[in-house]
Amino acid sequence: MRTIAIINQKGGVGKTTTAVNLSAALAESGKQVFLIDLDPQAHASLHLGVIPQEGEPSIYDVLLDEADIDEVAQEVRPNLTVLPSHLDLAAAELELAGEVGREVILRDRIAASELTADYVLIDCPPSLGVLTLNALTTVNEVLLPMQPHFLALHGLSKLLSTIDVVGRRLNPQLQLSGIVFCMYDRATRLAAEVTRDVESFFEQVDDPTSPWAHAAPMATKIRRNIRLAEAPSFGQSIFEYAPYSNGAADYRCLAEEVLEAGEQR
Amino acid sequence: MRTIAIINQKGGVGKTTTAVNLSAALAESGKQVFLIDLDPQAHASLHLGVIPQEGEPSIYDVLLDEADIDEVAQEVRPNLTVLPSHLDLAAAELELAGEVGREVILRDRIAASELTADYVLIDCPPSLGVLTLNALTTVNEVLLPMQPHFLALHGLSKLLSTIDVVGRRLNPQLQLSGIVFCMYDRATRLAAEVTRDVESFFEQVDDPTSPWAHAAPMATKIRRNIRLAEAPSFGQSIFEYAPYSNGAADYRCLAEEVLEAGEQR
Ligand SMILES: Nc1ncnc2c1ncn2[C@@H]1O[C@H](COP(=O)(O)OP(=O)(O)OP(=O)(O)O)[C@@H](O)[C@H]1O
Ligand SMILES: Nc1ncnc2c1ncn2[C@@H]1O[C@H](COP(=O)(O)OP(=O)(O)OP(=O)(O)O)[C@@H](O)[C@H]1O
Ligand SMILES: [Mg+2]
Ligand SMILES: [Mg+2]
Repeated sequence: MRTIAIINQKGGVGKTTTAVNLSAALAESGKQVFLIDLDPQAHASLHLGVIPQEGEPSIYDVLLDEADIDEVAQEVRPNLTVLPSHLDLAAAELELAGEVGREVILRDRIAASELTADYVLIDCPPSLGVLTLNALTTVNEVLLPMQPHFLALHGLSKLLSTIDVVGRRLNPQLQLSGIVFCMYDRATRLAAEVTRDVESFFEQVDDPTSPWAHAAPMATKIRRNIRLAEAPSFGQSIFEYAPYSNGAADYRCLAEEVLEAGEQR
Repeated sequence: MRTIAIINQKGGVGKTTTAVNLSAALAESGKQVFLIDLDPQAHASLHLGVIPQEGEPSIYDVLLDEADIDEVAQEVRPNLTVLPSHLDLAAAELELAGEVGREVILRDRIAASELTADYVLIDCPPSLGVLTLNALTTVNEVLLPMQPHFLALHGLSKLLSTIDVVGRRLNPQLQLSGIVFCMYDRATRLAAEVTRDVESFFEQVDDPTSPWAHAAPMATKIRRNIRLAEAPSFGQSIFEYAPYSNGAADYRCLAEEVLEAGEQR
């Protein structure tokens, strides 16, 4: 079972779009996929047509009330199960503030469940708070979506030091396994230059024990494509909404690359 | 003196790009402009070539140590003064947690200073925490940049209720005066549809005492233009970096519209 958290504390860089469409592509390829929506905004849930309802259980109840993951999760497509979110989760940061082991609740709830899958993906909110920490203690891998703009590297050191601390104190298996460039404006010098800067940043890592010693940008770049922004309003993945679009092609390529990396693990 | 906070708790929607280029355009038109960078990421400061240095005072010292605004602010261009930020400000949320009147410190520091300007603009971080609250108690107007994508309206009610509470408890002058669509992908149905949804949302406001009773989308839409993403890496406004670009044209139009609204206030 490969477990991958989709993380970047910057907002609007393509985390949810990647979590949803990579999940959908992996599911279409025949893998059992479990997608956890860990963002109170619940965009990943909405993207797949799961609408948070009052009174209907969500990941909030799993984390705060020990609700059963197997009862809360919903099979939304063949091979694709979603653990949906809800705005109530916004209160989790405060409600969990005093709780012992507040960063490992998700990991414990998963261990207590009958969750089986080839791939577990976690869509995280744009922050490094208790929700993202729960993802970091749950998974083996972090996938980092980045917009290839100036200052894309600016927040990176904070994320890397968080991965480092979690790796040392709570989860020795944790690795930054890949970086995926999203909203890539092809044929612009800016995208090419920022991509090169990020590549050389990760090439220069010299400590083989570092959690990002093997991190590198994925070969697949997700090009800017309006279809990717339209699909969520229909509650569909890009493969349902516009299967012949560049967005669909790119996320299919990304899934191929992820699967191949899985062969070598 | 018009005071405008640039606010949206969503990340990456164009707050900083708007704060910087609108300030630059107003300054070029001959207005005295004071730009306050209230984001610990300090992107607005970096965008204008102000690089946060260790030991150099920033807005952090103004808010936490009663440093003098007049000594910390830097005149960076003709008619344009910046109160720069610094990553230290990230600690402000915690450090101010217990402090009485923590939401009005900026307002008090400005009152204690000799700040004079035709326009005060405040670039806010992507959150509704104590920093953004300080902006909301300081200004008369809120300008809301939005990306015309699905779910753009999704976070809006939270922002509006925050404006409502601050207006009732701390700042009766506070108004949402405008919405500006950023990163507008022209000729896409998505942008046109979301724009219409937002327009009708604000047309249907029926309580004339509401802080958004007079809010409406600006006629000017800021089109997606790679030059706007390139300019910050040179520490320049769009007018210095690419004065004939669509980005420059659009922000000049926005400034015209803002100035005209000023005539009628
Ligand atoms: N390659 C792309 N081309 C065009 N639009 C895109 C692309 N990727 C994402 N988008 C759109 O950009 C917006 C932000 O993307 P997304 O929601 O995936 O980012 P995010 O990092 O999850 O944001 P948040 O930090 O708010 O959770 C969305 O409206 C999405 O539909
Ligand atoms: N109209 C545009 N066309 C192209 N790129 C743009 C445009 N507006 C902003 N950008 C780029 O998009 C990215 C996000 O914009 P910006 O930093 O202004 O958003 P923000 O709301 O201030 O983000 P944050 O929430 O992180 O403070 C930046 O790299 C910026 O240069
Ligand atoms: Mg998201
Ligand atoms: Mg900003």
